[in-house]
Amino acid sequence: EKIFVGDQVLRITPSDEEQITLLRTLYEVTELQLDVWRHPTSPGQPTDLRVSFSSLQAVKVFLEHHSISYSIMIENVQELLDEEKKSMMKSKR
Amino acid sequence: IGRSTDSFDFASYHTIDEIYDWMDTLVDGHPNLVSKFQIGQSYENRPLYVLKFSTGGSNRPAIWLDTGIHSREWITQATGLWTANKIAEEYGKDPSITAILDSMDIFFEIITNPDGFAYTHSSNRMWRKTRSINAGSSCVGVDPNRNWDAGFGGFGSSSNPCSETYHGPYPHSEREVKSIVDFIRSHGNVKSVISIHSYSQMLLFPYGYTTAPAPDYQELNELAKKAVTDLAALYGTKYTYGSIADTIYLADGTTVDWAYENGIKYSFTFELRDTGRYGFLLPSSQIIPTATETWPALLDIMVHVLEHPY
Repeated sequence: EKIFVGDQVLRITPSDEEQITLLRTLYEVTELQLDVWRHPTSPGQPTDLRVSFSSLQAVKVFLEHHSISYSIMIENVQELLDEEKKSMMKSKR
Repeated sequence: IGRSTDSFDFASYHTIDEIYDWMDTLVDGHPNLVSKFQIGQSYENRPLYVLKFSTGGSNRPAIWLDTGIHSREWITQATGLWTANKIAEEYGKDPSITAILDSMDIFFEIITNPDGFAYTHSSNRMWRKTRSINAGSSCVGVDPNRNWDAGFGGFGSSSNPCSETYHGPYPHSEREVKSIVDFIRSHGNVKSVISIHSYSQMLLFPYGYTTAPAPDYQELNELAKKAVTDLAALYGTKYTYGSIADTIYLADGTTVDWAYENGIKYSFTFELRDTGRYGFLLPSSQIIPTATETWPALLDIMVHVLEHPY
């Protein structure tokens, strides 16, 4: 089973078209294995990105270098999945 | 032991087996209204079940609903269960759903991508695509919402099998898609297609593959506006609405574009609730609020379809 310990989901808010283009370029980098939950649409609209623990630093450095605003939407994906599983088990019982 | 929908916990997420069992329970509980039939098999040979809500007649005009085409969007399958139960429970009580079912049939596919859904339970909760093997690639699956024959293979879809938006080798290559296409075509009297996704709080209509406005843009836009207004009435959840291309981005090969291009005027796709904190991992405590707020919007569309025959 694939586990997601340390993976985070970042909510990124590009402020202009240039930042949207930068994000689209970032999302194309296959080595980072990014999982786009919500694609960038227009300036001011958030885009959500699941980033594996191993790529977190690189992505955050990229965002900060280009002054692209972001926040951490999900701190640790696996913790939420564990809670979800626990809740399903409880309901089943 | 007699089965009952009363003991089913709609406020929890369920496995595919539990959901398929529940479908039988629903049919048992409403034998004169609900039936279950199979429109095909998935890539891994799971049955593709559709619930039919009908009060009789022959080949009546129909509304198609589907949830879970992207398997990780668990809130959609859960909303589908609640909604299917609501349709059955409210017939004969709620005047709108009663009027609809007195003249039309409703077809509801709750687990549109069963292989992907089973995979989200067993191996990878984040799985979105089908589970078909791609020749020449180690990456599995096709995005079933890029696999339809409507501007297939262009913007917003990928030719890379490793991408989450891989459009597949050719239109309707996925059995899960082809089965719906075949069913809707052979039925010949489907008047509305409503495909339910999550998350980002949107109600969208054609086109996705071009920025050109659909011929029925004005009517679809007005209807979407009414639906999102009524949706917001319950908890204040704000939806945006518009064509897919204008509201999100150009996306080729989508369900609703195919439906619209095949003469189904009332083609919509929902993106259900986002609290801004959980994305695809919406806690089960939000299933009922999400389903409840979506219901009036669905009814708006279905009533409009009933009142505007074409």
